[in-house]
Amino acid sequence: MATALPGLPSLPPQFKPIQHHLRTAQEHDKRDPVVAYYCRLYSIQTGMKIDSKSPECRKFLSKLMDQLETLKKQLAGNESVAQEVVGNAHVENYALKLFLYADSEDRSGRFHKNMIKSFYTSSLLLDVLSVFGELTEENLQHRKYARWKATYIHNCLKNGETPQ
Amino acid sequence: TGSLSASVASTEQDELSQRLARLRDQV
Repeated sequence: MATALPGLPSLPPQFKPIQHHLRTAQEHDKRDPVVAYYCRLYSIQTGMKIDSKSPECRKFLSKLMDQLETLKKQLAGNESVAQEVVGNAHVENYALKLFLYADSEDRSGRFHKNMIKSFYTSSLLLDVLSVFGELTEENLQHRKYARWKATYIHNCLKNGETPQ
Repeated sequence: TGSLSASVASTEQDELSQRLARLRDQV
């Protein structure tokens, strides 16, 4: 099923792997535009690696690039966008803040949708860090743990079980 | 016709790469 992303054509099926990163970008347009900017940058880079030849993918990537260029103009003067090393720290701090919130809820035995989403979003933002270079071993571990926890707790709640 | 459309696709692909490089101040 095609996913509606405002301002973009229907998501080509090849781009399913970046669907959640694009959704995270939209969710952060107002909350944290720097995070939104780098989520889109990750999506376009990853999308170009997946398929930049087929007409539907080229059309999608071109529109996404338009959005990114507009966003960069709007964020002119923001050093997290002007300097990628600052952007790297910004996105990493944001991802770890979400991770620590979800982890704290988990360790306190408070299982709910918001903490599942925080674990999952932190894993997506750790993916985004790859635009700045290879992930550190610590970030790789955090990403793996966050993704596993999000899936595990989601399944437990769905099945009426208490996560261990 | 096949090689023409391949050439067009390649040009558009290059254009995307160039726009991405400009965006990231890598040109």
